[in-house]
Amino acid sequence: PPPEWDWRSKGAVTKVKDQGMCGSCWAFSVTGNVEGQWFLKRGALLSLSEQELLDCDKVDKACLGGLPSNAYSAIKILGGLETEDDYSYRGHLQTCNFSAEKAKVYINDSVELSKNEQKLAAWLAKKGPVSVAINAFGMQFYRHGISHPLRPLCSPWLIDHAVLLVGFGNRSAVPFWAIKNSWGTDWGEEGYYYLHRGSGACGVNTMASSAVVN
Amino acid sequence: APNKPRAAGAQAWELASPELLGPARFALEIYNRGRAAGARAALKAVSGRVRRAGQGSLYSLKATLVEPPCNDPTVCQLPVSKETLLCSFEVLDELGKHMLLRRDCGPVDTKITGAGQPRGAGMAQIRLHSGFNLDSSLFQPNPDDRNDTFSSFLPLLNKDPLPQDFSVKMTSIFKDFVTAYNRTYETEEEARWRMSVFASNMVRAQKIQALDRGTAQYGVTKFSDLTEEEFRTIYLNPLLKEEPGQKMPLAKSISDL
Repeated sequence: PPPEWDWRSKGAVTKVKDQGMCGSCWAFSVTGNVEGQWFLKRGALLSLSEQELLDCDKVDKACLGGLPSNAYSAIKILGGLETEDDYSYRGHLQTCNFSAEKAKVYINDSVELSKNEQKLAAWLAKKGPVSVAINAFGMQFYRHGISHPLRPLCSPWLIDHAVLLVGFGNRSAVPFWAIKNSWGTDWGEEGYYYLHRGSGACGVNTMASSAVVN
Repeated sequence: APNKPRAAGAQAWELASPELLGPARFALEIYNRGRAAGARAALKAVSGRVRRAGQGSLYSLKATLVEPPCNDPTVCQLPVSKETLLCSFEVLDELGKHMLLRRDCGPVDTKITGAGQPRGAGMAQIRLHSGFNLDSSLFQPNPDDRNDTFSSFLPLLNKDPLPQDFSVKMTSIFKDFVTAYNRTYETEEEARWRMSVFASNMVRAQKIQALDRGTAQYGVTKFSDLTEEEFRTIYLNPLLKEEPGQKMPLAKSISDL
Protein backbone atom coordinates (compact mmCIF):
# COMPACT_ATOMS: atom_id res chain seq x y z
CA PRO A 1 0.00 0.00 0.00
CA PRO A 2 1.05 3.65 -0.36
CA PRO A 3 2.43 5.21 2.84
CA GLU A 4 -0.85 7.02 3.43
CA TRP A 5 -4.28 7.44 1.91
CA ASP A 6 -7.40 9.46 2.69
CA TRP A 7 -10.64 9.12 0.73
CA ARG A 8 -12.01 12.25 2.41
CA SER A 9 -9.66 14.38 0.32
CA LYS A 10 -10.79 12.56 -2.80
CA GLY A 11 -14.48 13.25 -2.36
CA ALA A 12 -15.53 9.69 -1.61
CA VAL A 13 -16.86 10.29 1.92
CA THR A 14 -20.06 12.06 2.96
CA LYS A 15 -20.28 14.16 6.13
CA VAL A 16 -20.23 12.53 9.55
CA LYS A 17 -23.72 11.43 10.57
CA ASP A 18 -25.28 10.76 13.98
CA GLN A 19 -27.04 7.50 14.78
CA GLY A 20 -28.61 9.07 17.86
CA MET A 21 -29.78 6.83 20.71
CA CYS A 22 -30.00 3.75 18.50
CA GLY A 23 -27.66 0.82 17.92
CA SER A 24 -27.70 1.33 14.14
CA CYS A 25 -23.95 1.67 13.58
CA TRP A 26 -24.11 -1.34 11.22
CA ALA A 27 -26.35 0.60 8.83
CA PHE A 28 -24.06 3.64 8.84
CA SER A 29 -21.01 1.49 8.24
CA VAL A 30 -22.68 -0.12 5.21
CA THR A 31 -24.12 3.06 3.68
CA GLY A 32 -20.69 4.69 4.08
CA ASN A 33 -19.11 1.83 2.19
CA VAL A 34 -21.75 1.82 -0.58
CA GLU A 35 -21.46 5.62 -0.92
CA GLY A 36 -17.74 5.13 -1.56
CA GLN A 37 -18.22 2.25 -4.00
CA TRP A 38 -20.85 4.16 -5.98
CA PHE A 39 -18.60 7.23 -6.09
CA LEU A 40 -15.68 5.21 -7.44
CA LYS A 41 -17.80 3.44 -10.08
CA ARG A 42 -20.21 6.22 -11.06
CA GLY A 43 -18.40 9.38 -9.97
CA ALA A 44 -21.35 10.63 -7.92
CA LEU A 45 -21.22 10.95 -4.11
CA LEU A 46 -24.72 10.36 -2.79
CA SER A 47 -25.69 10.32 0.89
CA LEU A 48 -27.62 7.09 1.29
CA SER A 49 -30.45 6.04 3.58
CA GLU A 50 -29.75 4.14 6.81
CA GLN A 51 -33.45 4.34 7.73
CA GLU A 52 -34.29 2.13 4.76
CA LEU A 53 -32.04 -0.55 6.23
CA LEU A 54 -33.51 -0.12 9.72
CA ASP A 55 -37.06 -0.47 8.41
CA CYS A 56 -36.71 -2.92 5.50
CA ASP A 57 -33.79 -5.24 6.34
CA LYS A 58 -35.84 -7.89 8.14
CA VAL A 59 -32.85 -10.05 9.03
CA ASP A 60 -31.20 -7.37 11.15
CA LYS A 61 -32.64 -5.79 14.25
CA ALA A 62 -32.70 -2.05 13.55
CA CYS A 63 -31.70 -0.22 16.77
CA LEU A 64 -30.90 -3.47 18.51
CA GLY A 65 -28.08 -4.17 16.10
CA GLY A 66 -27.28 -5.81 12.81
CA LEU A 67 -24.53 -7.21 10.62
CA PRO A 68 -23.06 -5.62 7.50
CA SER A 69 -23.15 -8.92 5.62
CA ASN A 70 -26.92 -9.13 6.18
CA ALA A 71 -27.35 -5.52 5.14
CA TYR A 72 -25.56 -6.01 1.80
CA SER A 73 -27.84 -8.94 1.14
CA ALA A 74 -30.93 -6.91 2.04
CA ILE A 75 -29.87 -4.11 -0.34
CA LYS A 76 -29.52 -6.64 -3.17
CA ILE A 77 -32.91 -8.18 -2.44
CA LEU A 78 -34.67 -4.85 -2.03
CA GLY A 79 -33.21 -3.57 -5.30
CA GLY A 80 -31.00 -0.78 -4.06
CA LEU A 81 -30.79 2.15 -1.66
CA GLU A 82 -32.70 5.41 -1.63
CA THR A 83 -30.92 8.62 -0.75
CA GLU A 84 -30.88 10.14 2.73
CA ASP A 85 -33.08 12.96 1.45
CA ASP A 86 -35.71 10.61 0.03
CA TYR A 87 -35.75 8.27 3.03
CA SER A 88 -34.42 10.28 5.94
CA TYR A 89 -33.13 9.06 9.26
CA ARG A 90 -35.46 8.87 12.25
CA GLY A 91 -33.35 6.84 14.65
CA HIS A 92 -36.09 4.33 15.45
CA LEU A 93 -37.83 1.48 13.65
CA GLN A 94 -40.69 2.42 11.31
CA THR A 95 -42.77 0.56 8.77
CA CYS A 96 -40.77 -0.16 5.64
CA ASN A 97 -41.43 2.59 3.13
CA PHE A 98 -38.97 1.61 0.44
CA SER A 99 -39.82 2.45 -3.15
CA ALA A 100 -37.75 0.76 -5.87
CA GLU A 101 -38.46 3.67 -8.21
CA LYS A 102 -36.72 5.98 -5.84
CA ALA A 103 -33.65 3.79 -5.41
CA LYS A 104 -30.65 5.73 -6.72
CA VAL A 105 -27.96 3.16 -6.03
CA TYR A 106 -27.70 -0.60 -6.37
CA ILE A 107 -25.01 -3.19 -5.56
CA ASN A 108 -24.17 -6.45 -7.31
CA ASP A 109 -22.50 -8.33 -4.50
CA SER A 110 -20.44 -8.02 -1.33
CA VAL A 111 -17.07 -9.41 -0.33
CA GLU A 112 -15.11 -10.22 2.80
CA LEU A 113 -11.67 -8.60 2.89
CA SER A 114 -8.31 -9.82 4.08
CA LYS A 115 -7.46 -9.90 7.79
CA ASN A 116 -3.93 -8.79 6.88
CA GLU A 117 -3.80 -5.04 7.60
CA GLN A 118 -1.23 -4.43 4.90
CA LYS A 119 -3.45 -6.06 2.30
CA LEU A 120 -6.45 -4.25 3.76
CA ALA A 121 -4.67 -0.90 3.35
CA ALA A 122 -3.74 -1.78 -0.23
CA TRP A 123 -7.33 -2.74 -0.99
CA LEU A 124 -8.69 0.42 0.60
CA ALA A 125 -6.34 2.66 -1.35
CA LYS A 126 -7.38 1.00 -4.60
CA LYS A 127 -11.06 0.20 -4.08
CA GLY A 128 -12.48 2.63 -1.52
CA PRO A 129 -13.61 2.98 2.11
CA VAL A 130 -14.10 -0.27 3.99
CA SER A 131 -16.78 -1.37 6.43
CA VAL A 132 -15.24 -2.80 9.60
CA ALA A 133 -16.35 -3.83 13.05
CA ILE A 134 -14.34 -3.17 16.21
CA ASN A 135 -14.36 -3.45 19.97
CA ALA A 136 -15.41 0.02 21.12
CA PHE A 137 -13.41 -0.10 24.33
CA GLY A 138 -12.68 3.42 25.59
CA MET A 139 -14.59 5.14 22.81
CA GLN A 140 -17.13 6.48 25.31
CA PHE A 141 -14.40 8.84 26.54
CA TYR A 142 -12.25 9.22 23.44
CA ARG A 143 -11.38 12.82 22.61
CA HIS A 144 -8.52 12.80 20.11
CA GLY A 145 -5.26 11.13 19.10
CA ILE A 146 -4.42 7.58 18.09
CA SER A 147 -6.01 4.98 20.32
CA HIS A 148 -3.98 1.88 21.12
CA PRO A 149 -5.50 0.04 24.07
CA LEU A 150 -3.84 -2.99 25.60
CA ARG A 151 -5.02 -6.09 23.73
CA PRO A 152 -6.76 -7.78 26.67
CA LEU A 153 -8.78 -4.62 27.24
CA CYS A 154 -9.84 -4.36 23.60
CA SER A 155 -10.24 -7.99 22.65
CA PRO A 156 -10.98 -8.83 19.00
CA TRP A 157 -13.44 -11.38 20.36
CA LEU A 158 -15.70 -8.72 21.81
CA ILE A 159 -16.67 -6.78 18.70
CA ASP A 160 -19.54 -4.37 19.39
CA HIS A 161 -19.36 -1.47 16.98
CA ALA A 162 -19.37 -1.04 13.19
CA VAL A 163 -17.58 1.88 11.53
CA LEU A 164 -15.92 2.88 8.26
CA LEU A 165 -12.22 2.94 7.39
CA VAL A 166 -11.65 5.99 5.17
CA GLY A 167 -7.87 6.21 5.21
CA PHE A 168 -4.60 5.45 6.90
CA GLY A 169 -1.21 7.04 7.56
CA ASN A 170 1.30 7.87 10.29
CA ARG A 171 1.31 10.62 12.92
CA SER A 172 4.81 11.15 14.33
CA ALA A 173 5.67 7.62 13.26
CA VAL A 174 2.57 6.12 14.86
CA PRO A 175 0.59 4.21 12.20
CA PHE A 176 -3.16 4.77 12.27
CA TRP A 177 -6.45 3.97 10.60
CA ALA A 178 -8.70 7.00 10.04
CA ILE A 179 -12.18 5.85 11.04
CA LYS A 180 -15.48 7.56 10.29
CA ASN A 181 -17.82 7.05 13.23
CA SER A 182 -21.56 7.78 13.39
CA TRP A 183 -21.82 9.62 16.70
CA GLY A 184 -21.93 13.13 15.29
CA THR A 185 -19.19 15.68 14.81
CA ASP A 186 -19.20 16.67 18.50
CA TRP A 187 -17.43 13.44 19.40
CA GLY A 188 -13.81 12.52 18.80
CA GLU A 189 -11.86 14.41 16.15
CA GLU A 190 -14.89 16.04 14.45
CA GLY A 191 -16.59 12.69 14.42
CA TYR A 192 -13.51 10.67 13.49
CA TYR A 193 -11.64 8.07 15.50
CA TYR A 194 -7.97 7.22 15.00
CA LEU A 195 -6.91 3.68 15.83
CA HIS A 196 -3.47 2.10 15.81
CA ARG A 197 -2.76 0.27 12.55
CA GLY A 198 -0.76 -2.94 12.17
CA SER A 199 -1.44 -4.59 15.53
CA GLY A 200 -4.97 -5.83 14.97
CA ALA A 201 -6.04 -3.25 17.55
CA CYS A 202 -9.57 -3.84 18.85
CA GLY A 203 -10.26 -6.40 16.14
CA VAL A 204 -10.23 -3.83 13.34
CA ASN A 205 -9.08 -6.48 10.83
CA THR A 206 -11.54 -9.22 11.77
CA MET A 207 -14.75 -8.22 9.93
CA ALA A 208 -13.66 -6.01 7.03
CA SER A 209 -16.09 -6.07 4.10
CA SER A 210 -17.34 -4.14 1.11
CA ALA A 211 -20.18 -3.99 -1.34
CA VAL A 212 -19.38 -4.62 -5.01
CA VAL A 213 -20.70 -2.31 -7.73
CA ASN A 214 -19.93 -3.53 -11.24
CA ALA B 1 3.49 23.55 46.43
CA PRO B 2 5.24 26.64 47.77
CA ASN B 3 8.92 25.89 48.20
CA LYS B 4 9.11 28.28 51.17
CA PRO B 5 8.21 26.99 54.64
CA ARG B 6 4.56 27.70 55.28
CA ALA B 7 4.24 30.67 57.68
CA ALA B 8 2.09 29.76 60.72
CA GLY B 9 -1.49 30.83 60.23
CA ALA B 10 -0.94 32.56 56.88
CA GLN B 11 -1.45 31.07 53.45
CA ALA B 12 1.95 31.18 51.86
CA TRP B 13 1.64 31.74 48.17
CA GLU B 14 4.48 31.11 45.86
CA LEU B 15 5.35 34.28 43.97
CA ALA B 16 4.63 34.17 40.30
CA SER B 17 7.05 31.89 38.53
CA PRO B 18 7.39 31.53 34.78
CA GLU B 19 5.51 28.24 35.02
CA LEU B 20 2.43 30.04 36.33
CA LEU B 21 2.41 32.65 33.60
CA GLY B 22 1.37 30.18 30.91
CA PRO B 23 -1.84 29.05 32.63
CA ALA B 24 -2.44 32.60 33.83
CA ARG B 25 -2.27 33.94 30.31
CA PHE B 26 -4.64 31.16 29.20
CA ALA B 27 -7.11 32.13 31.93
CA LEU B 28 -6.81 35.81 30.96
CA GLU B 29 -7.43 34.93 27.34
CA ILE B 30 -10.64 33.17 28.31
CA TYR B 31 -11.58 36.08 30.59
CA ASN B 32 -11.09 38.57 27.75
CA ARG B 33 -12.82 36.43 25.15
CA GLY B 34 -15.09 38.51 22.95
CA ARG B 35 -13.76 41.87 24.12
CA ALA B 36 -12.44 44.56 21.81
CA ALA B 37 -8.74 45.30 22.02
CA GLY B 38 -9.11 48.45 24.12
CA ALA B 39 -11.56 46.87 26.53
CA ARG B 40 -9.48 43.94 27.68
CA ALA B 41 -8.31 43.44 31.24
CA ALA B 42 -4.57 43.22 31.80
CA LEU B 43 -2.72 40.83 34.10
CA LYS B 44 -1.01 42.76 36.84
CA ALA B 45 0.24 40.02 39.15
CA VAL B 46 -0.22 36.30 39.59
CA SER B 47 0.74 33.81 42.23
CA GLY B 48 -0.49 30.39 43.16
CA ARG B 49 0.44 26.79 43.32
CA VAL B 50 0.48 23.77 41.07
CA ARG B 51 -0.48 20.22 41.83
CA ARG B 52 0.50 17.38 39.56
CA ALA B 53 -1.55 14.22 38.98
CA GLY B 54 -0.89 11.67 36.28
CA GLN B 55 -0.05 13.49 33.09
CA GLY B 56 -1.77 16.67 34.17
CA SER B 57 -1.13 19.67 36.37
CA LEU B 58 -3.79 21.59 38.26
CA TYR B 59 -2.89 25.25 38.73
CA SER B 60 -4.67 27.20 41.46
CA LEU B 61 -3.92 30.82 40.65
CA LYS B 62 -4.53 34.18 42.31
CA ALA B 63 -4.36 36.87 39.71
CA THR B 64 -4.76 40.61 39.94
CA LEU B 65 -6.34 42.01 36.82
CA VAL B 66 -6.74 45.63 35.87
CA GLU B 67 -9.85 46.51 33.93
CA PRO B 68 -9.38 49.52 31.63
CA PRO B 69 -11.50 52.63 32.33
CA CYS B 70 -14.85 52.54 30.58
CA ASN B 71 -16.40 55.64 29.11
CA ASP B 72 -18.40 54.00 26.39
CA PRO B 73 -22.08 54.23 27.39
CA THR B 74 -22.84 51.26 25.17
CA VAL B 75 -20.63 49.14 27.40
CA CYS B 76 -21.08 50.59 30.88
CA GLN B 77 -24.06 52.69 31.98
CA LEU B 78 -21.89 54.96 34.10
CA PRO B 79 -18.27 55.89 33.39
CA VAL B 80 -16.05 53.54 35.35
CA SER B 81 -12.50 54.39 36.25
CA LYS B 82 -9.76 51.82 36.08
CA GLU B 83 -10.68 48.93 38.33
CA THR B 84 -8.55 46.27 40.00
CA LEU B 85 -9.96 42.79 40.24
CA LEU B 86 -8.79 39.82 42.18
CA CYS B 87 -9.46 36.53 40.45
CA SER B 88 -8.94 32.94 41.46
CA PHE B 89 -8.51 30.61 38.52
CA GLU B 90 -8.16 26.85 38.32
CA VAL B 91 -6.44 25.73 35.16
CA LEU B 92 -6.00 22.06 34.28
CA ASP B 93 -3.05 21.41 31.99
CA GLU B 94 -3.00 18.00 30.37
CA LEU B 95 -0.09 17.48 27.97
CA GLY B 96 -0.08 21.14 27.05
CA LYS B 97 -3.85 21.35 26.62
CA HIS B 98 -5.31 23.88 29.05
CA MET B 99 -8.80 23.74 30.52
CA LEU B 100 -10.24 26.51 32.71
CA LEU B 101 -12.06 24.68 35.48
CA ARG B 102 -12.93 27.61 37.69
CA ARG B 103 -13.01 31.38 37.61
CA ASP B 104 -13.95 33.65 40.53
CA CYS B 105 -13.40 37.37 40.15
CA GLY B 106 -14.36 40.33 42.23
CA PRO B 107 -13.28 43.90 42.80
CA VAL B 108 -10.77 44.05 45.58
CA ASP B 109 -9.88 46.57 48.25
CA THR B 110 -6.24 46.61 47.58
CA LYS B 111 -5.24 47.01 51.19
CA ILE B 112 -2.97 44.05 51.70
CA THR B 113 -3.17 43.02 55.37
CA GLY B 114 0.29 42.38 56.77
CA ALA B 115 1.43 45.33 54.68
CA GLY B 116 5.09 46.03 54.88
CA GLN B 117 5.93 42.39 54.43
CA PRO B 118 9.16 42.23 52.42
CA ARG B 119 8.16 41.53 48.82
CA GLY B 120 10.42 38.51 48.76
CA ALA B 121 8.41 36.87 51.56
CA GLY B 122 5.73 36.00 48.99
CA MET B 123 3.17 35.93 51.77
CA ALA B 124 0.03 37.93 51.62
CA GLN B 125 -3.40 37.71 53.12
CA ILE B 126 -5.63 39.29 50.52
CA ARG B 127 -9.23 39.87 51.48
CA LEU B 128 -11.85 39.88 48.78
CA HIS B 129 -14.10 42.89 48.60
CA SER B 130 -17.01 40.69 49.61
CA GLY B 131 -15.41 40.03 52.96
CA PHE B 132 -14.73 36.28 52.99
CA ASN B 133 -11.15 35.29 52.88
CA LEU B 134 -9.37 34.04 49.82
CA ASP B 135 -9.08 30.41 50.75
CA SER B 136 -12.75 29.89 51.30
CA SER B 137 -13.52 31.67 48.04
CA LEU B 138 -11.33 29.18 46.22
CA PHE B 139 -13.61 26.35 47.27
CA GLN B 140 -16.92 28.07 47.53
CA PRO B 141 -19.05 27.77 44.41
CA ASN B 142 -19.02 31.01 42.52
CA PRO B 143 -21.94 33.11 43.95
CA ASP B 144 -23.49 33.50 40.52
CA ASP B 145 -23.41 29.72 40.21
CA ARG B 146 -26.44 29.72 42.45
CA ASN B 147 -28.39 31.59 39.85
CA ASP B 148 -27.86 29.20 37.04
CA THR B 149 -29.78 26.09 36.09
CA PHE B 150 -27.46 24.11 38.22
CA SER B 151 -28.42 25.65 41.54
CA SER B 152 -30.73 22.75 42.41
CA PHE B 153 -27.74 20.52 42.26
CA LEU B 154 -25.25 22.39 44.45
CA PRO B 155 -26.92 21.88 47.84
CA LEU B 156 -26.89 18.13 47.19
CA LEU B 157 -23.15 18.12 47.27
CA ASN B 158 -23.05 19.02 50.95
CA LYS B 159 -24.82 15.75 51.72
CA ASP B 160 -22.17 13.77 49.88
CA PRO B 161 -19.37 12.18 51.84
CA LEU B 162 -17.02 13.65 49.25
CA PRO B 163 -14.27 15.94 50.56
CA GLN B 164 -15.21 19.54 50.02
CA ASP B 165 -12.69 20.51 47.37
CA PHE B 166 -13.25 17.38 45.30
CA SER B 167 -16.97 17.87 45.09
CA VAL B 168 -16.64 21.56 44.33
CA LYS B 169 -14.14 20.91 41.61
CA MET B 170 -16.22 18.11 40.19
CA THR B 171 -19.24 20.44 40.29
CA SER B 172 -17.35 22.93 38.23
CA ILE B 173 -16.34 20.38 35.62
CA PHE B 174 -19.78 18.78 35.59
CA LYS B 175 -21.36 22.24 35.23
CA ASP B 176 -19.20 22.88 32.18
CA PHE B 177 -20.28 19.50 30.80
CA VAL B 178 -23.97 20.31 31.36
CA THR B 179 -23.52 23.63 29.61
CA ALA B 180 -21.39 22.32 26.78
CA TYR B 181 -23.76 19.48 25.91
CA ASN B 182 -26.95 21.29 26.85
CA ARG B 183 -28.02 18.67 29.37
CA THR B 184 -31.22 19.07 31.39
CA TYR B 185 -32.22 16.65 34.12
CA GLU B 186 -35.78 16.10 35.26
CA THR B 187 -35.22 16.10 38.99
CA GLU B 188 -32.59 16.88 41.60
CA GLU B 189 -32.28 13.17 42.16
CA GLU B 190 -31.51 12.64 38.48
CA ALA B 191 -28.97 15.48 38.52
CA ARG B 192 -27.35 13.97 41.63
CA TRP B 193 -27.24 10.54 40.03
CA ARG B 194 -25.78 11.88 36.77
CA MET B 195 -23.16 13.83 38.70
CA SER B 196 -22.00 10.70 40.48
CA VAL B 197 -21.94 8.75 37.20
CA PHE B 198 -19.95 11.60 35.67
CA ALA B 199 -17.45 11.56 38.52
CA SER B 200 -16.87 7.83 38.31
CA ASN B 201 -16.58 8.08 34.52
CA MET B 202 -13.83 10.66 34.99
CA VAL B 203 -11.94 8.06 36.99
CA ARG B 204 -12.61 5.38 34.35
CA ALA B 205 -11.37 7.69 31.60
CA GLN B 206 -8.17 8.33 33.54
CA LYS B 207 -7.57 4.59 33.90
CA ILE B 208 -8.17 4.06 30.17
CA GLN B 209 -5.79 6.92 29.53
CA ALA B 210 -3.12 5.39 31.72
CA LEU B 211 -3.38 2.05 29.92
CA ASP B 212 -3.36 3.39 26.37
CA ARG B 213 -0.14 2.87 24.38
CA GLY B 214 -1.04 5.29 21.63
CA THR B 215 -1.38 9.05 21.61
CA ALA B 216 -5.10 9.14 22.33
CA GLN B 217 -6.56 11.51 24.88
CA TYR B 218 -9.54 10.38 26.90
CA GLY B 219 -11.73 12.57 29.08
CA VAL B 220 -15.06 14.33 29.04
CA THR B 221 -17.25 13.55 26.03
CA LYS B 222 -20.95 13.87 25.34
CA PHE B 223 -21.38 10.37 26.76
CA SER B 224 -19.76 11.16 30.13
CA ASP B 225 -22.99 11.10 32.13
CA LEU B 226 -23.97 7.63 30.92
CA THR B 227 -23.11 4.48 32.80
CA GLU B 228 -21.12 1.91 30.85
CA GLU B 229 -24.23 -0.25 30.71
CA GLU B 230 -26.39 2.56 29.31
CA PHE B 231 -23.75 3.45 26.75
CA ARG B 232 -23.42 -0.14 25.58
CA THR B 233 -27.14 -0.72 25.41
CA ILE B 234 -27.95 2.47 23.55
CA TYR B 235 -25.03 2.98 21.19
CA LEU B 236 -23.30 -0.34 20.64
CA ASN B 237 -24.18 -3.46 18.69
CA PRO B 238 -23.52 -6.75 20.48
CA LEU B 239 -25.00 -8.74 17.55
CA LEU B 240 -21.68 -8.27 15.77
CA LYS B 241 -20.00 -10.79 18.02
CA GLU B 242 -22.98 -13.03 18.54
CA GLU B 243 -24.07 -13.87 15.03
CA PRO B 244 -21.95 -15.12 12.12
CA GLY B 245 -23.87 -13.19 9.45
CA GLN B 246 -24.06 -14.13 5.79
CA LYS B 247 -21.08 -15.81 4.22
CA MET B 248 -19.40 -13.53 1.67
CA PRO B 249 -16.79 -14.49 -0.92
CA LEU B 250 -13.25 -13.40 -0.09
CA ALA B 251 -12.14 -10.43 -2.19
CA LYS B 252 -9.06 -10.90 -4.35
CA SER B 253 -6.15 -9.02 -2.86
CA ILE B 254 -4.79 -6.11 -4.88
CA SER B 255 -1.65 -8.02 -5.90
CA ASP B 256 -3.83 -10.86 -7.23
CA LEU B 257 -5.91 -8.33 -9.16
